[in-house]
Amino acid sequence: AAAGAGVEECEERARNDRVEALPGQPPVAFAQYSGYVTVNEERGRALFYWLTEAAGDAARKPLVLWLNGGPGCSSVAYGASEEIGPFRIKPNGTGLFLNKYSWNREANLLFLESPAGVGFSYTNTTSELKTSGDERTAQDALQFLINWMSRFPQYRHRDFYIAGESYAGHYVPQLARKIVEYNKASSYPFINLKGILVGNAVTDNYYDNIGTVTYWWTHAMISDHTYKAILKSCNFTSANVSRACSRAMNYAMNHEFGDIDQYSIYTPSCA
Amino acid sequence: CTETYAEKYYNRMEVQKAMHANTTGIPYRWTACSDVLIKTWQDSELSMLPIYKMLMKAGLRIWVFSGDTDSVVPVTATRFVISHLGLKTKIRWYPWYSAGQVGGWSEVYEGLTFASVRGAGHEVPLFQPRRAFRMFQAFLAGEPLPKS
Repeated sequence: AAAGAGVEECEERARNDRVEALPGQPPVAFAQYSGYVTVNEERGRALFYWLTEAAGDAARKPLVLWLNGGPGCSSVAYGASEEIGPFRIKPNGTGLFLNKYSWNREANLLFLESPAGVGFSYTNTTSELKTSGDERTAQDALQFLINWMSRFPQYRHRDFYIAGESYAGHYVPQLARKIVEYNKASSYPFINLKGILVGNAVTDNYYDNIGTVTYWWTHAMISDHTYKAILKSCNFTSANVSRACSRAMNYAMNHEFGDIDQYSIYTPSCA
Repeated sequence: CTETYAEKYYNRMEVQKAMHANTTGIPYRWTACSDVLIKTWQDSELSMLPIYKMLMKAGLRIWVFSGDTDSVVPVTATRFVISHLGLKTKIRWYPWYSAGQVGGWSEVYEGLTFASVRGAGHEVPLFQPRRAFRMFQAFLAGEPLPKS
């Protein structure tokens, strides 16, 4: 009802979102749904979600919303297809195989492509693709949850967690803050947020930067000379980066790191 | 290269049809990351620490983990951040175990649990799926990571 739709209409939308099976998918015993939830009627913003319910006893397992970062990256591409989802994609996109350690063994997994402009999520106001930021992303994600839980009322009051990585180190706590505030203001709170789980999370500009340069030095990825040059020329308390700082950082990445995958420094990079 | 597999799979018409995706004819291909958004991102809060404190006060369970072979948002960054929350330690630093091996190290504070995941990069469940799953089970159960 919160989304201005009757209960029957919501249930019908849920049925319409049911995914019978994906192309090249092995048979599974859990249900999955995917589709759009409008988060701003006037501007035409709609977010795309994919729900893979828990394998076994979905009705009693918690709901976990997974967000990837970027900003601008897709939870379907990373969280669902490379990390915690039940399927992995075969080389060249020819089909799917099962992920033995899928987190849907323990929970109902909700992947959200956020904000509008990411993956299949869209806005009908094209200029908005260049005005995204933390605040609107968190507000739209809250609106998504409110409307989505009208479509799937069985998840109201269910133990609910938000998880994510990287720039979702912003998205996850900011959405949690909105939910806490929304629940406080509501006489009938139904989003039963129990906790958050963040990995390799962008958290604090200053400490993140200091910690990153420290990691590069302690893991022998950069020389003493470069390390000292960065510490000398970079003022991480400021959001602005000086030319000397950029030069020192770029030298490290382009001349001392070598051709590595910075996201996993001991594995071969993708040719 | 798994990201390229996704670029192929989710741009297949039959996949988009099965997922009820792209129903409005989005005028660009599906891609794992949007260049436009990342280049024009507007407001970005400098620090999440004040929000962490508010969420702790609200009684939420907060877990922060870090794959220790990531150099983009590395474990040392996360540790600097947590150390500046000034939390009281409940369970002192210890190695946690998964499948008979050290899965990483953990420390439990009043209001927050930290865990490193050994041998994992930025996308922890991609590089160490079993350790990540073991950590997730402990998180949902609200229990410290296993000491053996």
